[in-house]
Amino acid sequence: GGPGPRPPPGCPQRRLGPRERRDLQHEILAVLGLPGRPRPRAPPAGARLPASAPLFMLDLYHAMAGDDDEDGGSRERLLGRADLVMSFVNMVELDRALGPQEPHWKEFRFDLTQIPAGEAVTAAEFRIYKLPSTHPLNRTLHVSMFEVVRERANRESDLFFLDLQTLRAGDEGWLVLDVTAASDRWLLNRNKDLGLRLYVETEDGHSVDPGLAGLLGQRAPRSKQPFMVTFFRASSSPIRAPR
Amino acid sequence: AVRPLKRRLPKKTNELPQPNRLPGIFDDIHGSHGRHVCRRHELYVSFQDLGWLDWVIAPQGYSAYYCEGECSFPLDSCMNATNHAILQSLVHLMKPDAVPKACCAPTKLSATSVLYYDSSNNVILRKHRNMVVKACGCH
Repeated sequence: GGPGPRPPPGCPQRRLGPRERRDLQHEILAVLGLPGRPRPRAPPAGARLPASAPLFMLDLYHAMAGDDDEDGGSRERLLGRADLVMSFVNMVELDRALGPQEPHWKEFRFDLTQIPAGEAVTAAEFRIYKLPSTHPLNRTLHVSMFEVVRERANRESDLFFLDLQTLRAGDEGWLVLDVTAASDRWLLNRNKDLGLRLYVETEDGHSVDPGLAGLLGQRAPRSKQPFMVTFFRASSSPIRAPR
Repeated sequence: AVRPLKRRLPKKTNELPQPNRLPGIFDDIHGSHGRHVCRRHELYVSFQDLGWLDWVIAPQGYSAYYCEGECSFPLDSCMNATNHAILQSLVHLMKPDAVPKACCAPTKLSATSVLYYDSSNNVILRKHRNMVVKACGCH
């Protein structure tokens, strides 16, 4: 616990030059599996409030780091066999509430360009917060999620079913939808945004506007905005090119 | 020729310290030339010192530790020596110029996790294996 060994008196204390310091940092980033130093855009002043994704990821971090002392056993169970967990916050939200007879839906688009190469997806989930519905809706609601595989100009887009959750109109809390099945396509065309479409129906099959059902979108408070979380497993430990 | 006086070899004590007794203050934890025996030392990697706290959310740094110390025969049990290391340090005694001493190196490593923003402000949690020394020994 004391300070590290003092260099023997004969050893000159050498300060690193700026270029050596940069090389050293680059080397450490490579060990951390990073191509370079990330430059996150400083959140606008108003966005200082804690956001849903970092809050969720911080819980995950404490769960993972807390298990370090028990050397991994329960950690492995808790986080599957993930080496990397990524939460995607860049999202465009489209609301579609056409005429009364048309189905209502909410669509979310995610930028996947930051997905690291060489990592296999072990699980992916879409998280959206639900408040108790303020409208006199049937007690039971069915929330279904689809991937938008291809958009069509003159007709409905091609959709791929991902998950269905049943809940009550009065429920409150985070709704977790499993979107792992959509990840097969990500790895093929990484630079295409991922589109996820969400429908809400009553027990007797009527389409309900997700907002009326109490599902919060981008306009919700930052700590309750929807986001996506993906768990990756390193397919092979990245061999660092020797410098 | 006058027969050189036989040098009295120092009496070798064969007793080894109790297996799990860490060297006490009166034990000779100094190997030859007053150096320390092989053991784990504190090493703190500070992301603050690296100037990275604008994108690393947690931790601010972590104790990575490092191994340093002498692997001198007899390698007692608190040095986690492999059989090969014991053999090598014995042969080193006989041929010090030909065979080096065994090395003090990590025998158990564990992972550490880092939570950070990427350039698109996505939040990433990455587990890095073999980043923390849990135990050292002679190899």
